[in-house]
Amino acid sequence: PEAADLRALSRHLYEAYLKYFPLTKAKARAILSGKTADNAPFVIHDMKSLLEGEQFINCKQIPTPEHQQQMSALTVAHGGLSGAHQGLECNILDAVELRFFHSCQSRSAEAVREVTEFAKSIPGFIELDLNDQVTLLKYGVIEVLIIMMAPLMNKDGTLIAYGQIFMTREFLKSLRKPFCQMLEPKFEFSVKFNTLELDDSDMALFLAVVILSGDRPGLLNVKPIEQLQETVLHALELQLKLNHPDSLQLFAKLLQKMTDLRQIVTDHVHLIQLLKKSEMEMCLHPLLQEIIKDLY
Amino acid sequence: KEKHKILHQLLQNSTSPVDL
Repeated sequence: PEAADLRALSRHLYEAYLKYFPLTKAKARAILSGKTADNAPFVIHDMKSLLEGEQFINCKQIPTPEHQQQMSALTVAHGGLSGAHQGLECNILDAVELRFFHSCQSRSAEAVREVTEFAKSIPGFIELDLNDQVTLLKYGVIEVLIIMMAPLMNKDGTLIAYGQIFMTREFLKSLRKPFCQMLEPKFEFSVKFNTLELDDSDMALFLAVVILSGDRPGLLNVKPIEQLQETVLHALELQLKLNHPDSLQLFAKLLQKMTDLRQIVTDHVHLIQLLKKSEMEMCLHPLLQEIIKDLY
Repeated sequence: KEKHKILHQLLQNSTSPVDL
């Protein structure tokens, strides 16, 4: 019966994952390997193709009506940033990185909303102290977003804009500092992470484990969080045994990734803080500001 | 609570364009 309960938990989290995350690993890998019936993604590999592809990056095509509604809520708030930016007489090539960065912020804010909905679907999460729910999201959400970038990436580039665009790693590396430094550590992490060959049902459990970390700073009531995490960890261990019977030590290897993630997030937050100082005209999305402020 | 107003709203399903 205990194993049956763990399997039911795995199914529940997988269903929530499919409900809240529009671009699954299965779909992303199909796009990356050219196996989709739809058109191939638009490739951004230089400034010219970036300018051509900008209309896609603005995320105008949204997968579902529910996402469309929620997304407009987030972009309305963010629209003021692009408006303010248009008045500045910047060199067009200097401005393009900032515009791209603003688009990334809008998508990230939407992704935070998706992760929040997923977190709320973890059994027991919404019964936790509300302040602890906030703390778990504040500290966990960037780690979750970085894990979720892995399926979109290969060694040559990454899918963006819900899989409609492929941006090359070389192009990202050619941007001016510190923009060029932002995604390279995520590529390095993703290439290694992808060798574990997790599927979407494994990912759902792993994301829940990361969210339910009882050692986040400032938690008021750690015990119920650790109890929830322990149950999900059991479900993950069983899932990996059943889904990857030949992959030795996969559970242990996966848990080790959580240590790598903390360093990547710390470095990421420092880069954003650097950007805030160096790019006078750059504004941070209010939701992302909330998350990053006093994080590490 | 004020420091994490939007996160609170997202958790309590009370996010609207005006709030954001």
